[in-house]
Amino acid sequence: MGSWAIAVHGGAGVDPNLPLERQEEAKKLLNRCLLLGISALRSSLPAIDVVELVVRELETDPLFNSGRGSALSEKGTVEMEASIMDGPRRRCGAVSGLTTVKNPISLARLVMEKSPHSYLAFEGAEEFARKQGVELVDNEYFITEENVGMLKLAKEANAIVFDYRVPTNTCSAGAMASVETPLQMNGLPISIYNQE
Amino acid sequence: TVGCVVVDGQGRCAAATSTGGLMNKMSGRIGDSPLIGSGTYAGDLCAISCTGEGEAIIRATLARDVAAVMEYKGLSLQDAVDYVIKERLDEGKAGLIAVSKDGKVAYGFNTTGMFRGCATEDGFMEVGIWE
Repeated sequence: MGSWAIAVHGGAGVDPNLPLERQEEAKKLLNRCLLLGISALRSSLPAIDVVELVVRELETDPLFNSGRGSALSEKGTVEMEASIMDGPRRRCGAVSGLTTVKNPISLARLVMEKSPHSYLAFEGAEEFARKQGVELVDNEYFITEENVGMLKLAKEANAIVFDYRVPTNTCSAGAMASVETPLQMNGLPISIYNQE
Repeated sequence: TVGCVVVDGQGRCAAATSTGGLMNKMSGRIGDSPLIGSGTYAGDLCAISCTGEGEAIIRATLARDVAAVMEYKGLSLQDAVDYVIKERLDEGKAGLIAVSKDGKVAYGFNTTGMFRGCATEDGFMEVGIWE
């Protein structure tokens, strides 16, 4: 018997000026998710069940960029993607281009468990979701006011912004920074402080 | 992007990653999160979940590289994480979390910060954002 360990993340690339209350909010959510995982491990749940449980919790809270609170595409809609992998037999499942699936990580798990494939995307993934009977919601469910504001700024700066968590009061500086930085990705300027 | 990696009491590793992608991304753009071996990987030895500049993580096959340098070069988990963050990202910016079969936990990032938390059965627990 070994000993258990767990780690969670909510994205990389953070505005150095992120307000303290936003930092505390993020730490509280990370702490809550860690405790959820620890309690599952203490109940001897298998690792693959624990990672799905914790990521579902992170997808449901709008604070980070997944599920509810996801970053918006150029069309102002949400297209989500996720993957999951079980170490012992290296089984895996992945999905992309999801627009109605409330918890993408659970659909990725079903691809691994209930399909002969490893990866389903866009309409095929959505059809699989309907067949599997997972919870479906309107794309609106995933969209937050804050991200609508972020998208507007990103469009004004004609930039791809990695981390929508940059607070709106510094956003214009962030987005402007992207205009001034020489760094390009796919022909569009990217903002150094705004990676995710 | 959000992620979780676990090794349970039986030594079984697993990893999961989920994301909305990039703000203002082209419709149909796929990042690293759904790509096994890039944004997510789990094997006998370890489990990894990545976040950051998707295109750089894909080029580096970052998650699998952590497992590979452990397997082929015999690096420890933290050394493997430090190596791939330092050597494999080129100009890219990213971070990752990892656990290993023997109950270790590690993380690394070359961005301004990473929202992360980790805990082990022997009572260690940490939540952080900055270096």
